[in-house]
Amino acid sequence: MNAFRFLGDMTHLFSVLVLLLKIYATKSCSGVSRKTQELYMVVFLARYMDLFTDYISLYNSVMKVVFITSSAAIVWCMRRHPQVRRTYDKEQDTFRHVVLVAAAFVLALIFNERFTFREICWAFSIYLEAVAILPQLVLLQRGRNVDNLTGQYVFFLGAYRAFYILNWIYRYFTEGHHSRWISWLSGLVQTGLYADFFYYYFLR
Amino acid sequence: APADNVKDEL
Repeated sequence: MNAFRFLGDMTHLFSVLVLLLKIYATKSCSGVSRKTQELYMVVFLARYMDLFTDYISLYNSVMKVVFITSSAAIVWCMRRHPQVRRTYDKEQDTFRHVVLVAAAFVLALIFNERFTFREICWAFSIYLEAVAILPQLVLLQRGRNVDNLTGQYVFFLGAYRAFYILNWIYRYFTEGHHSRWISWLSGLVQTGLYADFFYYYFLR
Repeated sequence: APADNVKDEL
């Protein structure tokens, strides 16, 4: 575990906590894309299947449980919570996220480390995570009312992936040259998607 | 070697 990865995990955790706080404290999810939250829940479920089969470390297992439960809690709030669900602007959140799921799945069938169920699910989750933010970015640019908690949420998500890129560079030079090209390429795409958001966010 | 592709990242 290097500092970049730890910082990345912490900013990722913080982004989810900021969103949970916003929804819980304001009892509102205006400006938040439910589709992005559903995609993230699928990402975590597909990637953390090994939660019960492979024990890597207490940290790893605890964080997986936290990410799965928090993303499920956010989706539950936006779908079921009587007060919060009313503030979800359905007609604004129009991105056809099914297309993202299908594209990620097809990519995972073609590009994976081994053609096994586990590896295909893992690659699927990596590809899907790279594009999961799109519905949220569309909502932000359409809405123009980037309320600061949602803006901060996206900012921390971008920072998390940027730290992971530093982590991969660090690991490449210190731990030998394992091929992590699936993570590297999709991580770059993901961080690239945030670049234009950061452009708008800082120029706002 | 299994070590090199253990998915130890979140």
